[in-house]
Amino acid sequence: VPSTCDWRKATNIISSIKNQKNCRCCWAIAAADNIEALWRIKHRQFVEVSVQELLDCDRCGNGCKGGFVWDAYITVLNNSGLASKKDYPFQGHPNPNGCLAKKYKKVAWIQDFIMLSSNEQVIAGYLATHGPVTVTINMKLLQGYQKGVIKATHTSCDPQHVDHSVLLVGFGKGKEKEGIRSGTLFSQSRKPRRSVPYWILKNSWGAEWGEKGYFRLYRGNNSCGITKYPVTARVDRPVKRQPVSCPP
Amino acid sequence: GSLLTKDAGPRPLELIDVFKLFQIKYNRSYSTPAEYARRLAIFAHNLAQAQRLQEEDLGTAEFGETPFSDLTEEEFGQLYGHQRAPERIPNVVKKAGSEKWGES
Repeated sequence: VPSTCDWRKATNIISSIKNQKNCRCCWAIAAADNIEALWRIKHRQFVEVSVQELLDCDRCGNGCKGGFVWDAYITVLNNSGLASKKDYPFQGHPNPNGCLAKKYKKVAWIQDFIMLSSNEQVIAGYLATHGPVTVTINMKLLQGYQKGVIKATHTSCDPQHVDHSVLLVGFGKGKEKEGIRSGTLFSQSRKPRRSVPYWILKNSWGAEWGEKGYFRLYRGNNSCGITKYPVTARVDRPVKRQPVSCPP
Repeated sequence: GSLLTKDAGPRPLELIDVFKLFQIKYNRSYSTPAEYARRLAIFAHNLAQAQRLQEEDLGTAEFGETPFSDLTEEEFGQLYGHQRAPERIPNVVKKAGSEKWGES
């Protein structure tokens, strides 16, 4: 596992920040962001997929009332891919005519999807070698977040109560806040600044929010339940496999 | 002394002024004076909460005014979280399609 990784620095891999508006479709946007990034990494093709298709064709019927990323991947598998954002654009509410998937050409598809182990080191390794993955976190501290690395405790951000899906796009290390070490009146000294490992996450609340649409969470203590549901699609290049046969 | 009579520079913004700027920035209007008063109270609570988080946070995060500062925590969760209970977590990884590439 490298010490830092940021897929935003690779040219044309991470699509632009989306805005879910008043539709509770973070789950569909996180999955779409994941598929777009993986498709670009594996096929070197710039695709923008239809989030609206994920909402309209969701088996539970109303994608703006919430869901989980695996609902999105099941829709992609059932529909044999996704239409483009251009053909089937985001409206911020379910289409009254229902699922229009059959009307449009597919621009991206997936082989399957997997849930990674709940281990931050394993997640970092997968992220660095395969590409961005979706995670579902407790979004409580994001309401007032402006910038910097959130280092939550299990009391300030319950890791069991996860309610918002986003895309994990990288990790790194920064310097912690400068603090004063308590001592006698005359011997206060500055604490040595330690490095703060963090995750870089892509949100779906527009580019005006947070750090140009992104935010950072402390890495190493399961901050806000980041390890609860690390899920990613699998997008592989076609490879010819030798047929296998059982010896008679 | 003479220092006290000197202009101390611009005074800090009152909460109402800060809220007015928030409304302009995020294009917010409220239908009744009661609703305005309620949103102002929530805004004040959220700014105080942000200040507390700022002091307690162990990382480098900065908290403060955001587009969600006039929402209660419950409203924020209802509007932006996914409320559907995770009762349908797949326990088997789904494999798609044929193993043979090139087939339609």
